[in-house]
Amino acid sequence: HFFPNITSIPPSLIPNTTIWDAFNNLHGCQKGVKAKGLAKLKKYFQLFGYLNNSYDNFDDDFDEFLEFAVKTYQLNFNLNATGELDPSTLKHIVLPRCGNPDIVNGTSTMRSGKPSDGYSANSTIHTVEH
Amino acid sequence: YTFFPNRPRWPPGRTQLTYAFLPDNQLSDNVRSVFSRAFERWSEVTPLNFTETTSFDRADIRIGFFTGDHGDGEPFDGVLGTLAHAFSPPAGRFHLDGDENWVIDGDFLNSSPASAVDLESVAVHEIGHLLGLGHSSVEGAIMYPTISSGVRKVELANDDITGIQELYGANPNYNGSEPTLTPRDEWDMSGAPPRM
Repeated sequence: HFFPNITSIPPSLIPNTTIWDAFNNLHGCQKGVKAKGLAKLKKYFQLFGYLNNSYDNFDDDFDEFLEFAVKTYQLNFNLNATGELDPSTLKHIVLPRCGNPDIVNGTSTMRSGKPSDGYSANSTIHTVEH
Repeated sequence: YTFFPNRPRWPPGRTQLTYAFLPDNQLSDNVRSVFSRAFERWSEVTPLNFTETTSFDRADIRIGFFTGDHGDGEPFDGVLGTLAHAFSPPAGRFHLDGDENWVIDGDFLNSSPASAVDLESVAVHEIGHLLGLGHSSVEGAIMYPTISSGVRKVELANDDITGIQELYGANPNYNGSEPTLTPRDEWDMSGAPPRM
């Protein structure tokens, strides 16, 4: 769909909600809680490299791997690395974005190639967190 | 700025790159000119040059609009969400989500928010990937991952220029002056936070 300018878009093509808007319902979630929608959020984080491809625990439990993913995301986007789904983090998560992952092969491609400090649920995770 | 793992780049000496559009898309001249401008932004700061060719299969960079699953394992997801993706060099594959409402003239001023995305902004970003740049944490950089509706951002930032020149060197005609980052054109979003 190409339009010469914004005003030429028919209202019928403007959706009320978008695919990631539902993540706003996860406000306040943190490690240990169970909330409907966390499974989809885990897939989001895996899509962009924050959860390793071997991660397959796609339930609605906010586990330590998801917490590490959230912390890494917050670091990459210059947010407070709380590991909690606070409003400022969710505001970023729901934004449209490039489909390329931020982290490739466990290396953050957003912070000058610094290692992801185990936040991507790889084998080094326990050497960092614990 | 960052690079892909192992810093892939177009081979030394390959400064003349060709690009082509998927014939099935039948893009208008206006749309094609948007990509031409986007390539030019990277040409201005590097020795690279980009020329459109009609031979899609033989082009270095192949641009196509697709919807949903299009065979590369990274399906598009409809309006907004992921907008586009591009492969690291020398793959040259540049895919855009055909379900988006793409705005081609960049006139975002004084308009209301909608699910429209500035095509040139996305194109400049994805070309950065095609040349070897990864995502940047610098919010003002073209290579910042989020490219939201409602904003036009097409000027390379210092972060982008430094990164790409580390890979390819500078354009001999580039004067090295500070990039002229114009204020982002944003819609009046009534207090909503600025988005990229």
